[in-house]
Amino acid sequence: MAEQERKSTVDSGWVAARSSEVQFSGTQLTTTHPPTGPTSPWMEALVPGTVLATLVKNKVVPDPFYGLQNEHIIDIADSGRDYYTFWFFTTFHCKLESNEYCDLNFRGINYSADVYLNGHKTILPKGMFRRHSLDVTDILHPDGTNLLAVLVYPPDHPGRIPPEGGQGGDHEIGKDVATQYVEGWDWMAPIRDRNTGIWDEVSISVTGPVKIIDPHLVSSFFDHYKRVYLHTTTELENRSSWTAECSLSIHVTTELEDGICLV
Amino acid sequence: EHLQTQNLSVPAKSRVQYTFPELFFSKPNLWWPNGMGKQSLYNVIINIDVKGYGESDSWNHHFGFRKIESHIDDATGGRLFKVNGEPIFIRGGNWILSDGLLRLSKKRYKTDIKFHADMNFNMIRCWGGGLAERPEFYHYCDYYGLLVWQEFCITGDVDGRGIPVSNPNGPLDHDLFLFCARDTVKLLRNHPSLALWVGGNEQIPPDDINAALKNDLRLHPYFEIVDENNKPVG
Repeated sequence: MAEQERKSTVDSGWVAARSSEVQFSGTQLTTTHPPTGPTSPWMEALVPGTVLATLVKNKVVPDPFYGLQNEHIIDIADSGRDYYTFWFFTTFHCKLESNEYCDLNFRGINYSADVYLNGHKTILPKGMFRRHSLDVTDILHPDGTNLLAVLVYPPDHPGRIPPEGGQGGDHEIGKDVATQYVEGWDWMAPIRDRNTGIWDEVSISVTGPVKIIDPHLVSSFFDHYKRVYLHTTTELENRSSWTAECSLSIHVTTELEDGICLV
Repeated sequence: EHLQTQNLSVPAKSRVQYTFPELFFSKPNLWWPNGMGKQSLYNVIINIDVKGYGESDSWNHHFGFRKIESHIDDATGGRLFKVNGEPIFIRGGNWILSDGLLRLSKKRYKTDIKFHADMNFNMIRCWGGGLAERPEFYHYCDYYGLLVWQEFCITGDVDGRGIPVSNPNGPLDHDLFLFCARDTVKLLRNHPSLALWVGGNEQIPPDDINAALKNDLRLHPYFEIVDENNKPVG
């Protein structure tokens, strides 16, 4: 199975709603009461993207990058964090063969989130610049259709923009591990939701018993770059209950050049 | 000679680290920054087969053979870069981020980064108040030969040197900062365009964070090449 088939991005069919406008829990949303589509309070969502990107896409707020329209969008300091705390919901298809394992991967969430899959809850730790990989093998539906709801919380310290603006507003955002331009800078108006959202790729990856994790490639050079070595280290995880006898191979090919691939 | 297979056992319910015996290349095509030569990229594919199951996982990444060194030049006080032993005059641009609502797209990255290459730039500096940029950003920097100076999310204005002075000790949770920094390094470290990690913009991170970053990011002694005077090079 090629790597592309092994990993599929979950970037379609997402809907979103403000958490305060949804009366169901995450467990209910992913079992008995899933949203039926982009009908109020749900709307089509941009994933990857931010809460504000979704609100702009649905014309719930004006585009902040035209004229002084940013002034017409309520800032999180005035609205409170709940106003920009949003549910994101989608379904995805994944059906496993025997001895296959499945991970649900988030490459970036700002700032923290509760993930519900088919009624099971996982709390994602805080931090904008970290990946999350959840082993969901045991909670996928046998028929392959899976319901995913993510409740995304804004940064803990969104701060308040002083009347005079300035570099980084009141600097509160610096207490969190997140991008700092969002309180505004001399070249940039403040971002009202502080970039809250599932801001990077969501994917599903399917592997056999052993998976490859974060290989590291390093080259060393000798004799004026004539003699070169490629050093490769990788982590391997065996999720099965038996010792896995493996053959691990590394294959280096030059880029496709004029349709010829040199090995 | 560019295909190597090793047999190993991975115990049940465990996680192991494995290092291949190094692969030898004779005069490989080197990766050069924009304006200095070709951005030769190799495709590195790692597969793992499990007896009784078949192929269990695979991974691939474009890789460029290049050696990037930099140090503070005594004569100018500036940072002097060398690529594959050749000094390079850095023509760089500041980069905040692609879109303020994080509508990040490969198409936009390709356009923006090709634009920098067309402007004859050879470096992009990712400002600490923006993002740890994404693999798609680095892919196009690899492809068009833009070296990347990547700052961690610390800025002078917000962390200890702004008006009012605030967060002199950086973010509240240093362990969280270091976890995120390490995970970001793992996400980006195989890109040939990644030239320099920088603690922050106009500010040195708090001592404990700075010491940990320096320790984590130092060149592993295994790769420390010394010159005839036993002085580390690179």
